[in-house]
Amino acid sequence: NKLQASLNPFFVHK
Amino acid sequence: MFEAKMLQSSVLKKIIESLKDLFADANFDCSSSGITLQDMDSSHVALCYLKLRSDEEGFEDYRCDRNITLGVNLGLMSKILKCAGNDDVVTLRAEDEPNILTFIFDSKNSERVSKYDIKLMEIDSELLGIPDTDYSCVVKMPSHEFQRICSNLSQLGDSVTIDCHKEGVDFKVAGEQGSGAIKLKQTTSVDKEEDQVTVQLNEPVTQSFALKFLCAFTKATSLSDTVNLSLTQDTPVVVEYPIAQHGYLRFYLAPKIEE
Repeated sequence: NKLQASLNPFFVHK
Repeated sequence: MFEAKMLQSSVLKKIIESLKDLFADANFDCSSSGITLQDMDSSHVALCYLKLRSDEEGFEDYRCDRNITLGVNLGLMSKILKCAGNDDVVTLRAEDEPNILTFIFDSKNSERVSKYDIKLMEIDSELLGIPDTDYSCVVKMPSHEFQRICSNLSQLGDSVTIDCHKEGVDFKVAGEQGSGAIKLKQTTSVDKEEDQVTVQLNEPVTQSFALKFLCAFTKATSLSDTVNLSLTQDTPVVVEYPIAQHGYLRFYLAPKIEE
């Protein structure tokens, strides 16, 4: 089974 | 004053139709260089990024005296745009400190002019910086082919594994009731560029993604003959639809990872 990752760790908050 | 006159209202219609189901409300950020829109879905798994450049030919006129943000409910905007004919010219207009966004639809023969105002919203959305990345693999393929693959595979399972290698790209699904696989080879013999499948490969990538989101992205298919998939292992895929004479619409989707 695979888990859905979140986008948050991949992008920088401006 | 902000005023953008788009030659084809059908382009804006297609953009909003492809966004409204995943992204309810969105900020249109308008500046002299054009219009951008960035929005994450409520589960923070998918992000869209739209860029419409002011200096491209799709705008007949473009004026933006100061940077403004137009917060819009995309469902409402879709309803308004349904009032426009596909060949209408659409003008978007707002004041410098706007409460209202005005849509003006001019029919081709200029015999019918319609005007709609919608109230703008205060949308508190976090603006994200998307880092510039050199992707391991970029696949360019016909957009209708990608739509067909996502639609076909979604009948058997929730996630697709995309496997890019030097011969081409494989799409695989494995569900409880069955499995499926579609292999696309690089094409060199096809006459039309938009019918070609090309794979630019620095490193092979094998990565799984939720089909629910990919199928939602393919609502943008009619915007472009081709779609570009940019992949790097363990990072979000970028699904890009170029928009002729305007810019592009990109979707980012976080990968599925091993438990």
